[in-house]
Amino acid sequence: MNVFRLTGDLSHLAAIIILLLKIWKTRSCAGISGKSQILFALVFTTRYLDLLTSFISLYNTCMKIIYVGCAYATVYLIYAKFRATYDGNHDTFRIEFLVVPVGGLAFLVNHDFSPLEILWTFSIYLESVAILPQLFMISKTGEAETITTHYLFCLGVYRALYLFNWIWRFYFEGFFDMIAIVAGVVQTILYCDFFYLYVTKVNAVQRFQ
Amino acid sequence: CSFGEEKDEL
Repeated sequence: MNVFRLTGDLSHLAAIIILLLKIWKTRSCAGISGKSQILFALVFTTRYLDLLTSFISLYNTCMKIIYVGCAYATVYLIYAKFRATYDGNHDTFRIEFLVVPVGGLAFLVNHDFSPLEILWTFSIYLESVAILPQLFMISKTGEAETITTHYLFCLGVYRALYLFNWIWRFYFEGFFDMIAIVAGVVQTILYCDFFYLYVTKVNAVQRFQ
Repeated sequence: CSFGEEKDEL
């Protein structure tokens, strides 16, 4: 555990909670892509199956349970409790175009051809592109509420901090996981355009176009 | 490195 890893995890947690609270407080999920949230729930489910097979630390176990729980709570709020406010007409990204190729890639490029390892690899690849339905929705409607942009910003910061974490671990621990690093770089790049808009527009005019 | 072993990252 290093400072980049810890702040990355906390930034990730902040993003997840910001989104949950926003939906809960406004009683609305307008502008939020339910499809991205389904993908994140799938990412956490397939990645954290090792909760059942191995214990790493109390921190690790607690964070995994919180991430999975919040992901399903968010999906529940969007598709059940506040379904009437869900903007399905603008959430039109075809997620099978992500899930199917990512599933194929996880079968072909992995560290070990075993069910848990393939599911872990699938989750790593899927996480790198899971935000695309949300970014697609924003590009389609041409706007996002400020709080939604804070959510995306925290998610992007989390990814960037994980890159620094890997650089740290490479130098100080000799740790090097090519699958996680390549997927992490791809994921961070997807947020770069958004970062630029966030810094130049959101903080200036509080409205994001 | 710990390929295929315990994964401590989230």
